[in-house]
Amino acid sequence: VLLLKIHATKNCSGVSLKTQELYAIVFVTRYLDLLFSFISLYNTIMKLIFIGSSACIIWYIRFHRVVSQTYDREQDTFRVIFLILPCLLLGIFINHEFTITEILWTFSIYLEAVAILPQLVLLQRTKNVDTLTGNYVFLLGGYRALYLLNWIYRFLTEPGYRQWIVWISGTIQTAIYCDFFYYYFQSWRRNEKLSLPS
Amino acid sequence: GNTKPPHDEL
Repeated sequence: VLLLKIHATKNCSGVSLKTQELYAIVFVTRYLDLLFSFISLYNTIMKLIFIGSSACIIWYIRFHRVVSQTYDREQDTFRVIFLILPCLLLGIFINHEFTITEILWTFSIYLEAVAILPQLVLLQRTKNVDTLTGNYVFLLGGYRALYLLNWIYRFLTEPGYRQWIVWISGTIQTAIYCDFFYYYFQSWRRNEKLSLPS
Repeated sequence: GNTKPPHDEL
């Protein structure tokens, strides 16, 4: 959705490069297993799509002659090191297995939980949020919220299925969106443009 | 429980 929006409108105002870069880190550190394990064709294709689309978005915002001019550089100032470092430490200390790939995988789970924060802060600073950007954040949060249902379903149907690190991180991730969801639905109900209160 | 669950989700 976001890549299509940027490609079609040649405009990325209100889009956080920081969040996109965090997602690129998340996808690359988590999908290292592309090199040594195979789950399913769907799983492999989606991993490649996630890595590829976030790389494309970053390229557009950083380097595209027209799009890069519309980037809200002065507003997108979230200090991502304050997210990356704690997640790395957490990954080193709370994991299932003390190996490089497992620590990076765990780090990616923690980082994904908070990766949307720079985007939410930028949305809050943006007076009139572009409809497509609002929809993108809604779909991203909604996609992750559906995992909660999937986890309950798998827990009930697959004996021994449990993954506490993923469950807790995913629940926090979805909780971070709650405020956004509230204002998204309110603006949708009133047929108004989305704007988050500061 | 330190058993590593399979990483079969995205």
